[in-house]
Amino acid sequence: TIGMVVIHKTGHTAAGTSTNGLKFKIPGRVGDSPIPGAGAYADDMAGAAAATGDGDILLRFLPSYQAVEYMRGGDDPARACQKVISRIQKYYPKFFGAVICANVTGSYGAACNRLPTFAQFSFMVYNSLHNQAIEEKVDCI
Amino acid sequence: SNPLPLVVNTWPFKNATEAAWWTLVSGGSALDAVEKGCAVCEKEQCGGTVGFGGSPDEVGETTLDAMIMDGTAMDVGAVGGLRRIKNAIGVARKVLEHTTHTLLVGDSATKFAVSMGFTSEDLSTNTSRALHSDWLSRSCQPNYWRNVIPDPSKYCGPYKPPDFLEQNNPAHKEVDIHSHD
Repeated sequence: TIGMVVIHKTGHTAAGTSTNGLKFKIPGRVGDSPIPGAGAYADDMAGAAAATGDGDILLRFLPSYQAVEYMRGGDDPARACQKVISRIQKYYPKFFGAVICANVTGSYGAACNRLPTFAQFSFMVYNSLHNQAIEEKVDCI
Repeated sequence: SNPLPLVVNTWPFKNATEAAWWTLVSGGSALDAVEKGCAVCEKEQCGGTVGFGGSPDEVGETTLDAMIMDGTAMDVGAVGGLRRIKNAIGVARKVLEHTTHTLLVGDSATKFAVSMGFTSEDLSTNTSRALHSDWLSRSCQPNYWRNVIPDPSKYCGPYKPPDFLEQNNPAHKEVDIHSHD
């Protein structure tokens, strides 16, 4: 899945996803990507978030909505993302998933669930402090 | 200094990030930027997990999921299990702009897309067909079935619930004494 969040210079937010889902899924299966609050969520009052990974599990926790609510409650984006991953870890310690978060002042962060084969998550950032898109990595928790 | 505007996306899909950024720089809205950025990945089949020709289902078909959300109006458009249409995020944008619904799924979402002017075409490619035939040759492993017969960790389907045979065994049907010759 590509999940994307955009904060306009005026503070307007938008978020989106696009994916072809899991390989060899049962026909008819839809994951988290097209579900608002699961695949992505945005609210000018707080910020925006998007998720990627095992959509069958992510869908049950509405991670993007939850991350935006954590930011609404004052958490910085990185912390908001980490808290979402922690919530899911309690039930599914081996789930594959990552979340990106951004608030309306332009701060951003990401978090992921550490697995033996997934210790770091790469994501892209472009803002007015850089003159090109930058790849960033976050250590999974 | 103020870092806005800001584009963040999952995975190192740089072309998508740049497409979104240049949409903003050329005066587009945040929604336009998300649509353009994700559409680049659909065209480029980012990571094999976005767009046509990837992640075939059990019968070899590629279907697409996408959503787009306007955080100012709390407005959303989304498609799930979209068949035969490549530009899923574009269709999601049309759901947002031309309906009061949020999510359209399956064949009916395809009909909606065609009515909005999108082209219906096969989303399979040699790559997705090869992935599928290879999966079949490996006894359909891995798969997402459990508590069914035959043992899904060893065999392909079709699968049935374990008690299916019991329920459908004619010998166990109640006899209707009023139904007779």
